[in-house]
Order: sequence, then C-alpha cells, then structure tokens
Amino acid sequence: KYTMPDLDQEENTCFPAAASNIIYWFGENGYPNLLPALVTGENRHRRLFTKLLVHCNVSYRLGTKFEVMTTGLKNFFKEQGYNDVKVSYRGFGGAVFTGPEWFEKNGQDNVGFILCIDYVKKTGEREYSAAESLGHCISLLTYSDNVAVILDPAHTADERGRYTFRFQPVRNVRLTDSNGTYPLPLVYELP
Amino acid sequence: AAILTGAICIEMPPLA
Repeated sequence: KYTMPDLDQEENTCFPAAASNIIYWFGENGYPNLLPALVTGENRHRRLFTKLLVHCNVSYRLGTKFEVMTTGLKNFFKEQGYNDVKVSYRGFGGAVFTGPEWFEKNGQDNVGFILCIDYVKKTGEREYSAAESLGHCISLLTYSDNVAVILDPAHTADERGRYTFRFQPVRNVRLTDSNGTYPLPLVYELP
Repeated sequence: AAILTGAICIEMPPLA
C-alpha cells in the first residue's frame, strides 16, 4: 500500500481521513467505482473524504464513535456498488482482540487496515494508565514481523506522514482509567 | 508510549 495518497485531517476527523487514504488506494488499484467522478476544479480525494464523513456520522467537534465506524464503511461500499466488502473491527470495546498475525493479511492487494490507537502511560510491569485522549486513527502501509510502516493523517501543522515502528505484543495486562482497573488480554507496546 | 487499541480490516472482493 506504499503508494497510498496522504490526505491530512481537519479537527477531529482522523478516522474518515485514514479511511479515505486506504480506500483511495483501493480505488486506484482495481476498484475504480470507489472514486468520485472527476469534476473540473474539484479534488476527488476530498470528495471521497466528505462522503465518508457523512456515512460515518463524523463530528468535527467530537470525532467518530467506534460503533459507527464499521457500519458506516459498509454502507459507503454498498452505495458505490460493492456489496461483498467485509469490514471487521477487533480490539478495545469489541468482542475479539487479535494478535499481530492478523496484520499479515495486509500483504494481499484486496485487504487493508485502519489502526485505532490511544495514548497511555506505562506505569509498571504489564500495568498501564489511560491518558485523556479521544484516540487516533492511522492507516497501515506495510507490515511484517511486528514491524509496521504507517501513514498518520495528522493535521498539516503537526507531524502528518509516514512512520516506521516496531511493536511488541504484551498479553494479560492491567489498565487503569477513571473508572478503575481492569484486565486487558492484549496491548501492543511501541518504543 | 502509544498502544494500539484495535484495528479495522477492510477486505474487498478478490480481483478477477
């Protein structure tokens, strides 16, 4: 997915920005009906972003709710005429956590990932505390053996762009937030 | 540190 374009986000629109980046890549690589019609003087990528903004009920002030991400994407794909797209979420707030082997599927031309990240502080061995954050979404460019190259749609004034990182899955941890301390089956630690 | 809290996978129909 290395040739993915990089639209930057505005305000709290990281999810539709990250989604539009990977979906635009699919549009240019075998699925042309994902791309809006070319209209002189308009930016096609920006028009795709706006469609996703509407489908996923994104608020510039509040961002995107987890529970509408997958259904919003599915409805978008149906509207473009692709009825057989599988969109699945695994992770925090969902039923199933997953090991990093799931990301190996990114090597297939018809599979892409949007990573939903949060910022927390390591407070001890397998102990973390949650930071006050809305969370963030990024796209996966390449993945192999716990090394990922990602595309961050951050605000133009921040640090939008490509980053390489190695992450380490850590299983059976405890997370403390304002509601208390509870177990999590899996987190991915970044350096 | 950042921690991945989840991921969304998009699987398009296979290309012919």
